[in-house]
Amino acid sequence: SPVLAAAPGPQERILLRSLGLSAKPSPSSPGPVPPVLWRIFHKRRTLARPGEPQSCRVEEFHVPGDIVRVFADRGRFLPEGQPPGRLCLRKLLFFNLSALEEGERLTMAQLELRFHHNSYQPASPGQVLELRLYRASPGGLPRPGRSPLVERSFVQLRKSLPLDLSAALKDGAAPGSNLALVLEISAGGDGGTPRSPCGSSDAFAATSLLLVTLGPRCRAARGRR
Amino acid sequence: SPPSPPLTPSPLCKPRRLYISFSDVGWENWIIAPQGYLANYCGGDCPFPLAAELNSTNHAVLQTMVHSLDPQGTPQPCCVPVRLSPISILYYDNSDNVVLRHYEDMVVDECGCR
Repeated sequence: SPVLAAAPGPQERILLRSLGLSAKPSPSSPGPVPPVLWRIFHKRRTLARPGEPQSCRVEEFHVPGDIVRVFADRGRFLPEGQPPGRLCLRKLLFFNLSALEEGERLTMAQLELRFHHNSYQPASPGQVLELRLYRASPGGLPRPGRSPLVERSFVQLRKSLPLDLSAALKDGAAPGSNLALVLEISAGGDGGTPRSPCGSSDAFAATSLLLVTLGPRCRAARGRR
Repeated sequence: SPPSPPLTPSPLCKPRRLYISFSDVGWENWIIAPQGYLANYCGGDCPFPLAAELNSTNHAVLQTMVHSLDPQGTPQPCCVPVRLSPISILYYDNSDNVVLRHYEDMVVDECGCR
C-alpha cells in the first residue's frame, strides 16, 4: 500500500509499537495455532457488538487478561540417569518468555503435554505412570532438594494433558525472560516390584506453555474501576 | 477494498467505510487472523446550525455559529470518532509464539462534531 510501502520505517514501527511489537515479526518456523486460541478468537468475533464494553477477561479460562500467548518448548531430552530404565522420559522444557512486556501481570499459566498415541501407558497393566515437574536451572538440571512443582499419577496418559502452573509460577508476577522445567515420567512400582520401563519416550510429541496476562492498559482500566 | 455502492455521499459528518486488508500493508505473513477488518473513518462537514444527529458538544455548536459569522477566522468543528470498538488479532510474535491479543479502539462506530 502507498503508505507503508513508501515509508516502511518510522510509520510502520509506530504502528507495530502500538500493537505491542518491537519489530515486524517474520515467523521462521511458525507452529500450528492451538485450537483453544481459534475458539476464543471466533467467539469474540461473533459476540463483538459495536460499543459492547469488552472486559479484560478470558472467559474460556475464567481469568482476567487481554493477551493470550502460546510458547513452544525449546528444550531437549535429557539422559535418564541412574538406575537405567527407572524413567520412561526425562526432558528439559525451555520457554523463551522474552516477549512478555514490562507491566504485564500473569493471570494464568497452563502447560500442555501432547503424546502421539491416543494414550501413553505403562508396559504392564495395573501399574501407574508417575509424572513429576521440577523447576530447573537453565543448564537443565532440577535444583537439588527442590520438591516438584507438579507430581501426578496416571493409569494412562491421554493424547493431550494440560497442567495448571498458575500457582507454581507465583500468580501475579510475569516470569523472567525464560522458564526452565524438567519433566520426568516413570512407571510407578507398587513398592515391592522394581519399576519396569514403560512405553518408550517416542510416544511423547510436544509441549507448549499457554500464558494469559493482563496488559498495562487493562490493569490501568481495572485500577480506575 | 471493494468499491462502496455508488450513493450520493452525504456531506455531513458520519462514519465512512474503510476496509483495512493486512495483505495490502504487507503484514499477511505474521497476522494469522483476521485477514483484514472494517475499521471505517469519520468524514463530512459540521455546518451551522449543527443538527442534533451530528452528536456535537455545546462548544461545537458555538464554534459553528462563530464560523458562520467569521469563516476565515474560525474553522468549523472537526468530524471525529466518538465511539470505537475493539477487535482481537491472532498473530505470530517476534519469537514465533502464537499470540491472541485484544486491541481497544480499532473500529469507528460513531462520529461526532467536536
